[in-house]
Amino acid sequence: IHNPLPEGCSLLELEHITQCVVKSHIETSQYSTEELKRMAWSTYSVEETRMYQSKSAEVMWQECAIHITNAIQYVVEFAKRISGFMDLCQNDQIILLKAGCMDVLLIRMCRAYNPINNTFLFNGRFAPAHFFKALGCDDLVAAVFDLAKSLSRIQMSEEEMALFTAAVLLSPDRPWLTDVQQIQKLQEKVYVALQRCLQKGGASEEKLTKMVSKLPVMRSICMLHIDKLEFFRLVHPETAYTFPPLYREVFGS
Amino acid sequence: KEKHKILHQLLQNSTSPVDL
Repeated sequence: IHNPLPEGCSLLELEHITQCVVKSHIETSQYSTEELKRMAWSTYSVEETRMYQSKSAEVMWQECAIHITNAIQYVVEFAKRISGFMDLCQNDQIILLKAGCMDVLLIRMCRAYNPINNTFLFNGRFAPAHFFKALGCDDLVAAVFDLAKSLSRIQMSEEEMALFTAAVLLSPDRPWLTDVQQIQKLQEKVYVALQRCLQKGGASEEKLTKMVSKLPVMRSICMLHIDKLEFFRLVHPETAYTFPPLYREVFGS
Repeated sequence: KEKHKILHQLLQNSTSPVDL
């Protein structure tokens, strides 16, 4: 039943990888599952929602850019704690983070999504899609909510999410990487660890297929975000210049 | 290197800038 072990990889090593990745995920999650559960029914009032909707696009973009930047810092910490990541050359580390951090954020995001009332955690409370109207990107917001809905249907455990986000981050097909083979080996080990974790949890074979099948949607959301940012930059260059430097670094051309 | 100054710094920092 078990998948063959990657060449030169022992069961002990897989166990070590799993423990390391899961620990890193838990240590670098902005909110614990208990905190999220506690907040799940704390929503915005109609007046507060209207107030957010009537903000200018510049103010709302700035606010969201700050939230995304904070979340990226946690993803960088997550990456640093994955065994083998810091052994890669710094050029490759940066390429993997720039290309993969939004994917990781999109997967992690479904922890902060309540599928029952279709709301997302934003600034300490849960907000529906129309809350983000001021951004002027209804299609991007709708795509993010749709993804969260479909990801939450998969019902990933924290262990599965930890390993899946690590595997996505270690994608060897990102352009300009120097040590593709090394990254490929690392990713293969993480995927086998994930398969074993799924089998242990009694999950069906389909669960991994379902998780992986969301990757193209994530990629299109990442591209849509970049498109929207580029348009915003054209219309409001001064505001875009005041976005957090890390946000500009990661999403700049 | 200049282009990814902050990522470089974050990767080199042994302590996290985020209060984890």
